Formats: sequence, structure tokens, C-alpha cells
Amino acid sequence: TFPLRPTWKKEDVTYRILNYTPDMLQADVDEAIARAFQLWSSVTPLRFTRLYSGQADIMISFAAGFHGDFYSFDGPGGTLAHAYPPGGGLGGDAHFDEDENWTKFTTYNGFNLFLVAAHELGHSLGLGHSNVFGSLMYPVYMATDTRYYQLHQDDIDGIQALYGPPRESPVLPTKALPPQEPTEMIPAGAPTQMSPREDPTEMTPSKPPQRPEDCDPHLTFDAITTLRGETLFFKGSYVWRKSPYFSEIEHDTIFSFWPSLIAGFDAAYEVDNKDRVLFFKDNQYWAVSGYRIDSGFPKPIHYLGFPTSVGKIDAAVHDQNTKRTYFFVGNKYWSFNENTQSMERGYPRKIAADFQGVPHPIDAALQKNGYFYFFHGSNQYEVDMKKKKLIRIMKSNSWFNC
Amino acid sequence: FPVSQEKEKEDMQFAKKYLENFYDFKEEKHSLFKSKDLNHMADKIREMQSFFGLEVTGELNHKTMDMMKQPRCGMPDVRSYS
Repeated sequence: TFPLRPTWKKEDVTYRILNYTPDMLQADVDEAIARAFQLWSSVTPLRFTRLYSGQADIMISFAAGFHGDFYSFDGPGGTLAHAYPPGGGLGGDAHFDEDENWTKFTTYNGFNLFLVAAHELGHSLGLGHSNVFGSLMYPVYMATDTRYYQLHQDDIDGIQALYGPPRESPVLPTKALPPQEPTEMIPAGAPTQMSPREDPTEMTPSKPPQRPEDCDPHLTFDAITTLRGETLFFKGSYVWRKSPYFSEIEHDTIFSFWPSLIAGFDAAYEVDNKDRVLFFKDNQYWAVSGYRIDSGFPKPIHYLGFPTSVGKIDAAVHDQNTKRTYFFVGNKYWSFNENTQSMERGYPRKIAADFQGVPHPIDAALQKNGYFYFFHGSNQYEVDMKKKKLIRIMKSNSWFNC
Repeated sequence: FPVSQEKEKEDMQFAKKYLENFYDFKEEKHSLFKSKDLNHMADKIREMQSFFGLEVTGELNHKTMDMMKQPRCGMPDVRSYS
């Protein structure tokens, strides 16, 4: 809570939407705000009434930069919104940064208004920030599937410490009722957001697979890529990060780098001269630059020139010397010209024809120190591409100083 | 991820602003004791790292900077709200 625990000294609280963002339909803004209030009313005795004129307890507005209070907004990104604890004047008011892209969806290039509003209204009711990862009052925005969003127990404990439980105990668990029509136009097959609860570092009823030990001799990988001089190894939602700057292997999750990407990549590769890494999952792919996901993704892999018979790829690796990217699917492989952005003629070719001794399917592929490394199960095959010669076979995790 | 050298100064400025906004950091504008100022900032960095469950080092390592750059709410994380 805030110092002195300010709360509304009544159960009937009013709100008014003063203006709208041009990013969304007004009806969608109304719905997002109403659903956000409903989250809190479902766990407290509070009732929220919308006013269309005059002074309401909670005045909601969109503004950019300086907007008449002591906390100016900062342009796109950074601060998304803020709200004041219960009280007169500014008290309870919620301001949203118009320089952000507001959306009713859960997408990669916009902030979900329902999620942010639910958080800010927590402040309007007297809650401060929580350091419980995955709670609504956690200060950092987390793209989350909002269709059946539920308050975290930490949020419920916090708000009920201020206002107590609802008059009649809710029959259903505290869920934001799904909107009338599906507001989440999440295209079929597209990844839903990793809600914090799904993040493997979160305690969830069905425990996610634990991270395998670095030196587990049976360790296999889904995908491997370089990134700005480092090497990232992916398995499920986990990332092993090997950096020339640090001796130890860093352990992360995909979520910690790209919260809106899903776990379980099929392939990944870096086009170093474009500072771009591409991730593949099923029949889609994403491009990132550092932490930022390029707009317009995901795209269907068929945009790259694969026949429709290809539903997913096994592995990919970019040859920095020839500017060709090799895609491996089953027992075949394609060569993609990054300069012309097109598949090369004469492909697919059989892997066995050009990479003797390398078994398939190939799980992951990497170019490092002039060699190619092809990963198949718990083994990796070091190949000299110029001579098309298999040099040696090692354990897949030999990069982890085992 | 690797940070180019010239960016480090930028990061320091960014971090100061972040800590002022959310952790009630007040840089002594004309402090005679620069080292005292840096210690004060290191304390605030530790406070922020502790809040987010990061390794508490008091240093602006890449994970701390990454967390500072995440889109977030504009309200402070510590309670000296005024």
C-alpha cells in the first residue's frame, strides 16, 4: 500500500473516462476499463459506477509528455501509465501515456490496455507495487493472455487487506469474465503470450520440466544461435548463454529476454551484418534485434520460399562467409541467399550428399570459429564446410566447460 | 547482451533517472564527496536489485540495466511517495 494506507472510505466508487486514445475503438476502451474494474470488484465489496460528466472519484485520461501533474510521460516505451492513491483532486486518477500503442489484443507491438488499466486501478484503490513476479501489481509490463485473466493471490491478499472480501463469496474463482466476443484475435496457431503464471520460473500446478544439468551427458537442444558475439542454446523455455565476456555459463529463460515469444523454438540463426536473429516455431518465424522484436512478425515460413509441404524446420545456420543460410528439414536442406532474400536454385538437396557422416534430423546448427556444428541428440558433429569434411564428434554440451 | 562502450555513460544517466523516478534517489547536485554520491547510488541500485530479485551487487550490470529498460508503471516502487 501507500504510506498511511489511503483507501476509499465508501464502497460505491465512481469513475469517468475523460478522453480516448486514437489507437483503439472507443467501445474497446470502455470494455477494457470496465473489465479492469470488474477484476477488483469481484474480490472486494467495492462497486464501480461510471459517470459521463462532472467529477468522479477516479478520472481516467490519455495524455503524452507533460500533462499537468508532477510526473511527465516519457514518449514510447519506458513509463506506460501511472495512477494516484485514493484521495481528493488527483487522488485515484489514472493517466495513460498516449505515446504508447494501446491495443485490446495481446500482441508484440502494443500494450494491452486492460492489463495496464487493471494495474493502475490497483493504485487508484490504494495498492502499491508488488515484487511478486506474475502478480498484477508487479511494476514491469508482462504481455499475458488476457482472455481468462485471473488475479494473483498476492493481488487478492493486498486488496482484501484494504477492503475485505466481497459481500457474498464469489461462486467462481476471481476471473475477468471472457468478453462477449473474442477480443483476442490471436490468429490460429499463433503463440499466446507466456503469461507469468506459465513462466517456468513460476510455481504452477503442473510443474514444468526442470532445467537439465549443464553437464547432463544426455542433454539435447531445440535450437542454437550466435548473438552479438555470444552463443545462446535453447531447450524448452530455458536458455544457456555463453559469452566471451564472462567465464561462467549464464542460465536464463526465453521469457526473460523476449517475454512475448513462446518456448520451444525449432531453429534459430543470426544474420550478424544485420544485427538480426530469427527464431522459428512450427510454421512461423520472428526476427529480433537484441531484445526488440521486429514489427510485422510472426510471418509464415513460406514467405522464405519453402514449399507448403514443409510444416516446420529442424535447424538453421547462417554462413557469414557466403551469406547463405542453410535450413534443415528431415533428410534435406535448402540454401537461402540473404542478399537476394530467396532460396537458391537446385535445392533442396539431400543432407547425406553434402554432409557425410552427419545424421539427421538435425536438431540445431551453429557456425563458430570457422566450423559448422550440427547437433543430433546428445552429440554434435564438427564439420569443415570448405572441405565438406567431418572433423570430430563431441557431446552436445561440450561448450559448457564440462 | 554486450553493450558498446560509448553507451555506458548513457546507461549511467538512464539509471540515475530511473532510480530518481522509482527509488527516491536524490543525486547531491553539488556534492563535494563524489564517492559518497556513488555509494548512495550503489545503495539505491542494491534496493532495486533486491526488489526485482536480481543478484544484489550495487553495480549496473547488464541484467540490472535490462530490467530498468522494461516498459513499466510510472509509480515509484518504494514508499516515500509524496
